[in-house]
Amino acid sequence: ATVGASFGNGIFDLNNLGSMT
Amino acid sequence: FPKFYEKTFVNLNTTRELASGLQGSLSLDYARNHTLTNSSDFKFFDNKEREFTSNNPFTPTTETPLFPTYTSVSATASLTYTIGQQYITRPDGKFYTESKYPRITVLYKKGFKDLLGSNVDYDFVKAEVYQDRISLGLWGYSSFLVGAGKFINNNQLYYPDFKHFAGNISTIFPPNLRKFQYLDFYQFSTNQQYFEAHAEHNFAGFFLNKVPLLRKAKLEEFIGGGYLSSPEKRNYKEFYFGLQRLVLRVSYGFAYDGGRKLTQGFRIS
Repeated sequence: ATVGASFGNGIFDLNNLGSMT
Repeated sequence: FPKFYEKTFVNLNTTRELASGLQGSLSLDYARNHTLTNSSDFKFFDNKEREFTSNNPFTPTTETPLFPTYTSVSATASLTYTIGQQYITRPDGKFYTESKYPRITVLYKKGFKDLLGSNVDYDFVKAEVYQDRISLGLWGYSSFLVGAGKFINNNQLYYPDFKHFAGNISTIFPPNLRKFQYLDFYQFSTNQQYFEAHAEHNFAGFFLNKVPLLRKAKLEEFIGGGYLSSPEKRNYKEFYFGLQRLVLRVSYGFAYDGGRKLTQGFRIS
């Protein structure tokens, strides 16, 4: 099992797919 | 081409093996989202002919906010099952081997209403079947992905939380089975329902290896296609064919809305 947490502030692509192409 | 927004977020997630071949995962997300407008206070060179387009893909010439600043509290649960999963047990752990059968994923995402100041209210379900590199012996190998999803409640959601599709409008792009090679990546996101399918077959040199000198080039022939249907984009299809050498691929393809041709062109990845 894995457990993770993340937090932050940033600029993201509107389609949330993490790639500009 | 890219359109941006700003997000301040907290995410908690866990994944565990519920049974052999069955993975469960749970994610909790809190996010505060803002639209962004493009601006510049310095220019090396002012080209009067060119302007930034806005961060709203639907109004490229005016910076109209696509959504209000809002808070989203959501939870996502998913199960992924690989049919016929086999594994090797060693003293240092359990190792899955490549399965001969597809992998099935079901996912439920809930956008909570009012919880911790949340401004969203939606429920989304999706199912996907995927398999990579199905060997067909001398004929090469195939990969496919088929998925469908629906917002069973879409009382309140904003564009960043829509279901988005992996589009592409560049000639050069990184390859991915999930990607539509000729589809705009912002115009057809949906807050309703969709069905998508992708398939690719790599002949692994089945034809070209029969041509004496050409076989030395070790080229692999591939064909592929994609399909998408949603209220925003009905009956979209694309087909392509090309050649691959190690990680370099060149292809040519065609995209259609129903029977009407939309575009065609080369893709390099």
